[in-house]
Amino acid sequence: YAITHNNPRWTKTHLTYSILNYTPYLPRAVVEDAIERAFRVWSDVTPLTFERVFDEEGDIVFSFHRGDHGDSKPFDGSIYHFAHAFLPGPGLGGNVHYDLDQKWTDNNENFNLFYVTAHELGHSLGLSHSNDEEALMFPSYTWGNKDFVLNQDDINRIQALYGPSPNPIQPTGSTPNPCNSGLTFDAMTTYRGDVIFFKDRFYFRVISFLPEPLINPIDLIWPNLPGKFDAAYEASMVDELRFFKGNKVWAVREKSVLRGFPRDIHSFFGFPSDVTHIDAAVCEEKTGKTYFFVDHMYWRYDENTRSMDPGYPRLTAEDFPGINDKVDDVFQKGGNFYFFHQSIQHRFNLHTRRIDDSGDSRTWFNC
Amino acid sequence: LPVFQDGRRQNVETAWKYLEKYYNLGKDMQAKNVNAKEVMAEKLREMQQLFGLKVTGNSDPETLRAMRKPRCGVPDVAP
Repeated sequence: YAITHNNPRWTKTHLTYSILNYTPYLPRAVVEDAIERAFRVWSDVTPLTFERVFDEEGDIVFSFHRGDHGDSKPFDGSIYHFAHAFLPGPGLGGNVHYDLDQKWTDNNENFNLFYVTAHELGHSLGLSHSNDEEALMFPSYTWGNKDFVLNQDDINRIQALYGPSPNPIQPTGSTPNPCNSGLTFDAMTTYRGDVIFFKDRFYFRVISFLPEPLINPIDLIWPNLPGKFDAAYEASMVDELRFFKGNKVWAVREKSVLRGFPRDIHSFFGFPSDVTHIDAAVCEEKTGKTYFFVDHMYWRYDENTRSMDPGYPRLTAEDFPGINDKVDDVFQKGGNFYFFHQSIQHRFNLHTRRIDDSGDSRTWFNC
Repeated sequence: LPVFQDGRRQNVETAWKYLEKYYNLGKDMQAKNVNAKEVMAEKLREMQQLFGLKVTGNSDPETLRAMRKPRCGVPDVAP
């Protein structure tokens, strides 16, 4: 999947482009700006330069079409084929076609014109699809509420065709590798006996009988959740997972976000209004008490009465001796709470009320 | 098309259309004189590998979910 079949590429580095028509969903200036920004994605990392021409057809022509438009790739108005592009070459080569019946946007709603154009231009320049879920050239539409940067896999492949740019930008990482030292996580939770670690838009699912964790994009299971959570925990008595981001909570059962969520944490749990986020959370299975960690304090919530226990918040280190740093993540496994601060974990024995082991968080991934 | 675990018609059509569109299923079916099951399973494995899914050769729920996501119209494999 690296370079497209028989390796088609442009033999010149200065390419022209023209825009044949527009979508009714966006002002022309917004369309032109989206296309310009999409070209910059590729010119930033290669010697390629692009220039718009008006009185002639450019090397690359952008156009919107409905249904069958004579190129053997008819649109059908479905979300499974919202655009396509042609590999480098004369005539149709390099051209980008958008489905006129799709809703084109310049925000997070489907489909973001800039993001789709940057992807299709990858094809116009000679790239095929990537198997890196984090790459721009991944086949599925993966635009999310994040600042767009080209990832390492895209940079490597386009530079294999055209070489590096005189002003290379710093490449980004591709799919996170759980065995990278110093890796930290956004959130962690148990789930029906497994342990799930969340990082950016991915989850690592540690299943006891598998030698390695399963790594997948979060939206493969939970497409309606935001990325980069602050915390998560399993309320096993109701078979729910709860995800936190800012002052919002999402309750999830299997793949579905429960009706009425997200809710704010104040009305749902009873937090005071000055609590703006949760760092970590865990529900102690035996007691049904959930512990919420915020900075160096913690609250305790009773899942059975669905109310905050009186007398909180309390200092974490007072009731969990040795847990002196801010708690980034926590989950329960057996009779222990596993507390994480950056890439270090402490195993806290709930019976002896002491830390009885500490180490690197990577021990869960069989590196 | 016996590769499908749950056999629901909808899933069969989804997978068949997807593999035809993006993995040259139709053409390969003509070109090769192997039966549908092997070609289908081979294409499913190709797709599962590209999408970072468990490579089973079956249209399991996770594979079907990936097939139902919005995507680019350019095929995933060379003609």
